[in-house]
Amino acid sequence: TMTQKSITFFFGKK
Amino acid sequence: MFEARLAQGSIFAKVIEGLRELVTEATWECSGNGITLQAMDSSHVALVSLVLRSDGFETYRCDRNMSLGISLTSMSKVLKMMGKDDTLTIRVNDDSDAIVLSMESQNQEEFAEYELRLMDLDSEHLGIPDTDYSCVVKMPSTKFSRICRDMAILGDSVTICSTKDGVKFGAKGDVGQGSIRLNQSTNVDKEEDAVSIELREAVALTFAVRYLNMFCKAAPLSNQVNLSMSEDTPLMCEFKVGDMGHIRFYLAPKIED
Repeated sequence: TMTQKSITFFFGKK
Repeated sequence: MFEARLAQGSIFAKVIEGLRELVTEATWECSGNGITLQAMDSSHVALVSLVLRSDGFETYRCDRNMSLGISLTSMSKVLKMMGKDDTLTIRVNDDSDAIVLSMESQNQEEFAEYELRLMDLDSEHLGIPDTDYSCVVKMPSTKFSRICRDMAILGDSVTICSTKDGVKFGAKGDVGQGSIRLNQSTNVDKEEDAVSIELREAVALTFAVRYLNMFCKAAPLSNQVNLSMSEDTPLMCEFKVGDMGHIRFYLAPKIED
């Protein structure tokens, strides 16, 4: 199964 | 005071149409360099980053940096009242809680002015890292829109596989499965019809097709779309806004557990 990652998983909060 | 005038107001309307399905409200950052916007969709799966440089406007004045919270849904409705060849001026007066959109017909016989109340929005900014992508596919934006629409008929996800020879979009679901393969163009009369692939490493990534279809709302801005990909990295889907800037959409991939 594939899981949808969140964009915040890749790009850190400033 | 902030004031920016665009001879071709329709470009701005296309920008709003390109954004408003993904984000319904957003904060516009205005500075002497131009207008920028960064926003995530409500499920935090995708991110959009817009840049409109000041030198792309016919006239541009920004006395101090401003953050303008704007309902894109409302702005889209107002911009629908604009004639297709109208000039658009965006203005925010000092100490005002509204943005003024002025539209002037080409023959200067009709002049309309609308005010939209500004909103107080919580906005979080993400740091987008500079990425050397393994692969950049350039293709006609109409072709990309058609493929995303067709893939959505078959399933929720689309897998994009890129090699040096071509790029393949595939989807499968309850009704069946299918794929479309595009080879790199060898000989095209018009550059805007070409499919080109810059590749350092082959990639295969899976994305929710629903978001790709939302990104395609920006396709009328540009004849070509750039898809930049690396394994386990968000896709960057870029549409140029004339020679004044770009809309870049980022989409987190689906990853095998």
